[in-house]
Amino acid sequence: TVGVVARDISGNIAASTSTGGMTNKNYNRIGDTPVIGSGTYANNKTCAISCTGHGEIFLLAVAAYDVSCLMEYRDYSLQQAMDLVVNTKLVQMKGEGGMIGVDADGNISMQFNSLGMYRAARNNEGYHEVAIYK
Amino acid sequence: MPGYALALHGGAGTILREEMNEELEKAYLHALEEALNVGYAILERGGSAIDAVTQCCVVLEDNVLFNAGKGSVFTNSGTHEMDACIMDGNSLRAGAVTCVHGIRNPILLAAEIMQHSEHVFLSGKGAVDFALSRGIATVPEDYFFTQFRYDQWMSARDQQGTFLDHNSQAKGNAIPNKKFG
Repeated sequence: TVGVVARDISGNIAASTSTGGMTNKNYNRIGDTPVIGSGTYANNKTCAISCTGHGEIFLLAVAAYDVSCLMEYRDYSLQQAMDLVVNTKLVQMKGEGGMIGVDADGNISMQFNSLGMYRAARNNEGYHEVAIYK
Repeated sequence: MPGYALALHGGAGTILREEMNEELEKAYLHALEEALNVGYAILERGGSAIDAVTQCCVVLEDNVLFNAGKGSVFTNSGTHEMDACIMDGNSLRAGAVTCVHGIRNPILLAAEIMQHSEHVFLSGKGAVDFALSRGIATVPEDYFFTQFRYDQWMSARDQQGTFLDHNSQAKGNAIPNKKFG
């Protein structure tokens, strides 16, 4: 699975996710990637999110939209909302994986509860990261 | 000047260090940097977030190292079945596809659905029919073949399980075929 989130100079945000699914999958199994609100979500009022991991759990958790709701209705920051969803809720549901997010102010967060996640990020204030492990 | 920013991922999992040699790690880091540069350059010249997330995702789909597009994994029946989704935070519009075969860049099909159809989510053969009607690039099934993914598939079949993108294929790491696919 691959995904991208971005905030442009006009303050608009967007998210994209694409996947080949799970090795050896059967029965036209679908994970969270193409399901809006589970694997992919974007709303200028809150955040853009792209997820990767055990799709069934991210589906059940409505993970991406949950982050947006925590920000919109409980005034969480992007970092706080993603941390709660990835490192508490998904762990309780035994959902391995992570997500990347950007908020309407251009703040970036990359959170995962697995040993590793391939990720990269950059902003116009000099932040630049490319990494695989924790 | 208001900030612009981009982040990307290439999948998660219990990536074991001992299974990652230096050359492979360098290849992954280079691939991530390359995709990052494409998306960030669009933002830098004032391009839109929706364009940046589309084009950056295409670069990742075209790289065999990642489980999307060209590097997609094998299904139980030995095919490549892909999903993709894109969402615009400004208009709250979105496009999504699932269970498509032979589409070179599923994210471009998802973007086409968002921009040029009255639908949000298309699946299977119908989604491919829409792709053909809109001139989205299609490729033969063997375009998606990679030895690494083929070996992963063989290992999963031996273990009667499935794997996440980057899970170790060592014995016992397959996710057993239970409720979660």
